[in-house]
Amino acid sequence: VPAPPLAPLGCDDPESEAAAEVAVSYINSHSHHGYKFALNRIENIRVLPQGPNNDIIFLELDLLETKCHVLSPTPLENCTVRSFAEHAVEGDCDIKLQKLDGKITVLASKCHSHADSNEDVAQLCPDCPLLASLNNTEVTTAVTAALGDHNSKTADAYLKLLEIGRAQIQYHPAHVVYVEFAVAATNCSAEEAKVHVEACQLLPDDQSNFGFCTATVVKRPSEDLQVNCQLYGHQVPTPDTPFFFRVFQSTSTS
Amino acid sequence: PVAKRAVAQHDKVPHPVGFVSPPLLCPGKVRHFKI
Repeated sequence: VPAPPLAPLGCDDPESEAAAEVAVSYINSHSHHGYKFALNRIENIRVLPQGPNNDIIFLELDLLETKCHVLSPTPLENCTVRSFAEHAVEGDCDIKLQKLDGKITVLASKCHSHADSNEDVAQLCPDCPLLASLNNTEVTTAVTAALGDHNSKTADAYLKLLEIGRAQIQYHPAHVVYVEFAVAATNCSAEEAKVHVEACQLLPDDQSNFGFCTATVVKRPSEDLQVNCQLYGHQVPTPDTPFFFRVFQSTSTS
Repeated sequence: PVAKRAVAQHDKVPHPVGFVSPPLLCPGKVRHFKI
């Protein structure tokens, strides 16, 4: 006798939320660039029974970008979602999971992210800075200046750029470039790098320090530069996760 | 012979008094904001 069909699962049911939590954790821990994403809405869920205590679950999730870089050790629940005014970025994900004897695992996932449109942001917040392309000349110049400024003032390790995370440019009432970028420590002190910068190498993975910098570069009416870099600290590798995405052991600020 | 019977046509079946629409199962609630 075939099993009676299961009652459809609601998107806000606890079982759906448990599956979504596993899926978001998987997506963030396997992300190689940018920021952690937080759940905004479960768009759809379908459950295909495979046998006793064995279901395949298809999830469609709507995520929003947070302020935590994927390298950050901050737990997702402590990461603030980017506000609309900061030019939000949305992620759309399709995930296939298996629930076997109550344990949920991800079998496959596919995500696309896109920023809110400039028109939407400008309509509700005309003066808000808009996201800029990461290879925009103003952006790359601002990152170079900010990292150079940090390295010229610190007594700690010389930092090299890993990736630019996001950038926003505002033209009115002042011309300002906001940048965020991930960095890694080298085997040189900032002082040593002044003499032999070409000899400064990123530390091997198991010794490396990663960090994150934010900078504000004012170009008009008068030039100004403010940069703040935070080093996450030393990581201990484990065999089952990519090094860049392991939880860091300590934090320090410079 | 096949007889063609007239069937009353209704644009919409009226709900009985006191009927409450079942909740939509999906999508779920928006936790932050929708863009």
